[in-house]
Amino acid sequence: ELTEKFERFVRNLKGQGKLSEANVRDTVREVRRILLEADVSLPAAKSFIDAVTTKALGQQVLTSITPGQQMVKVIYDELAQFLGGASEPVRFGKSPSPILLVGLNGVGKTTTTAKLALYLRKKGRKPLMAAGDVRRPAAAEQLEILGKQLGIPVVRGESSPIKIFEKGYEFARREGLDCILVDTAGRQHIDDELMQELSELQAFVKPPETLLVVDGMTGQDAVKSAQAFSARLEITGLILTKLDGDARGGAALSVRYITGKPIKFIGVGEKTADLEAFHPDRLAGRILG
Amino acid sequence: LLGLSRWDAAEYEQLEEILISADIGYDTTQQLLKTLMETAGANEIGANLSPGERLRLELNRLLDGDGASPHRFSAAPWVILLVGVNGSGKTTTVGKLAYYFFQQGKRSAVAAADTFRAAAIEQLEVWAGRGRARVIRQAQGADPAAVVFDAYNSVKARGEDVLIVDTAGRLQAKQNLMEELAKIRRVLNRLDASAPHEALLVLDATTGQNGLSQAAGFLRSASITGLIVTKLDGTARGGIVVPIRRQLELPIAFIGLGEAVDDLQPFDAKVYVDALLA
Ligand SMILES: Nc1nc2c(ncn2[C@@H]2O[C@H](COP(=O)(O)OP(=O)(O)OP(=O)(O)O)[C@@H](O)[C@H]2O)c(=O)[nH]1
Ligand SMILES: Nc1nc2c(ncn2[C@@H]2O[C@H](COP(=O)(O)OP(=O)(O)OP(=O)(O)O)[C@@H](O)[C@H]2O)c(=O)[nH]1
Ligand SMILES: [Mg+2]
Ligand SMILES: [Mg+2]
Repeated sequence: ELTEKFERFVRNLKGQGKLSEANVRDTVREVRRILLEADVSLPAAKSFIDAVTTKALGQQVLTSITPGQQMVKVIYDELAQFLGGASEPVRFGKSPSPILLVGLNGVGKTTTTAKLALYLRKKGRKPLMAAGDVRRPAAAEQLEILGKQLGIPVVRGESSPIKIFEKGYEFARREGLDCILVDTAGRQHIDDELMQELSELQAFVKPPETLLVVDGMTGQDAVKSAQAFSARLEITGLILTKLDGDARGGAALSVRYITGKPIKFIGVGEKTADLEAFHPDRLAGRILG
Repeated sequence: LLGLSRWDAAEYEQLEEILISADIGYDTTQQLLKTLMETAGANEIGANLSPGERLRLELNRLLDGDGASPHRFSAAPWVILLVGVNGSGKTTTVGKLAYYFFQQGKRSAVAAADTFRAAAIEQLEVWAGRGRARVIRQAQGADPAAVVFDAYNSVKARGEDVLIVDTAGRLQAKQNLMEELAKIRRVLNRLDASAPHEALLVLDATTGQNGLSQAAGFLRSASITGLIVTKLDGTARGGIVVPIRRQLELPIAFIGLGEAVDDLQPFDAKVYVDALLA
């Protein structure tokens, strides 16, 4: 419990006019340990600690709460701020508007494509899903099955993601559907050929929204992979998955820090209903443990 | 402290950063560096090596061993259970394992015990084909333990050397799913008291500190005997295996290095440690 830790840590602050530099630096050393254990990447943790140190040093000690509680409040508020403002909506352009889902292998893109399609339909949209993964065995089948469960149409079967998108675009226009969610194959960000395929797809599709899907239990590598994806592509938003487990979710801070893009949703289970809008304060509490 | 003069703050910080950024974890990193500092002048062998070189030796010592899987094939069939969290690479690894054994002259059969996820069985059928393995399956939604029971008896009858069991991804925090795994294990125990002969946690190399919680959880529910670390063809270095080895004594059996059927290699501590410290 963070407050208890800090109570012990900063007990001697009582009665002083200002949070002293020594006190703050001791405290943030403890915060750094907590963040690293919560899987926040080193660069993101450093940046956050610097911001908290600056903020804390500028503060007068409040008399209504203990210095420990005050320090916790600074940290918690700053983390919630870092993680981003209130949930940003999905971006749409002219119908049928494409949404691209990208990310490393196995993070949850296909499942999230279906979850997002359901979410958008509940919001009054008419989604189509495009099975843009032509590589993984039974990837199209997986999306098709999810589509059938939801009663949402799926296009598949062409030899390349671009061809599948074209087919989907035609279908959506004919059927009066207003958005196309494009699932893509998982890939490693250091695989030049696969990253090139993705940037060609994005250049062709020109989606107003490209979502980087990130596994919520990712550790230190989160900064590297997110940075690589956002260097090669125009990423407009982030989705953190598998947060129904007991992972602390520090990767959220890492990817937010390195891309500067908003976290739009979190995945909280394997069912298509298990998608939630992002609440920075809740995730801040989870990361701080 | 003896040897402290050989360490300066910059050197300590540099090593700390390498270890933490490899997902070795804050606590384990501090313990490792403390061990190094305390033994700095203590032995002849270490005396002329830099802290970085001694760290390499220590990590090799920690991770080495005969690996989780001396595939003894001392039972027929030899049963390997693959478990792990969602998306870690289990189904793909089933195919790679079957292919690995095929190249050693051993035929595999595969039990499609993920009866839950969309198209899991279809995906497995493709991978089993690549590994020259027969698939034993039932309908979508069937009881996974029943599939395993079926598969074992089928392999017993048909004579394949290895039975590899693919299971559904599951988070260790989910009690009911952990219980399902324990049931699969009990079914195997009853068919052959020594089965499963290997139970391997398939762990994504990008996993952070939650990997330790995964190993502990799957140790309880499935009595895992070792790890397979996948996706090491990326930039993640899979350092979480260090605290897992230290605290739970679980060795690494194989590493996954890509999406092709031959992208599986037996664990080599030297190669792994060199990559950790790169
Ligand atoms: N518990 C949990 N499981 C999830 C969540 N999102 C996805 N999954 C599971 O994670 C696994 C991988 O999901 P996929 O949708 O196949 O992942 P992917 O990114 O499309 O994988 P590739 O296409 O192979 O790169 C599946 O078992 C999903 O059911 C989540 O929020 N919580
Ligand atoms: N680059 C790379 N990708 C891998 C490796 N192992 C598996 N994958 C990919 O990771 C993704 C998930 O693999 P699966 O085999 O479906 O994982 P799983 O654990 O069976 O997933 P669930 O059954 O949904 O829990 C697929 O895109 C695989 O091709 C590896 O060593 N390297
Ligand atoms: Mg997919
Ligand atoms: Mg699988």
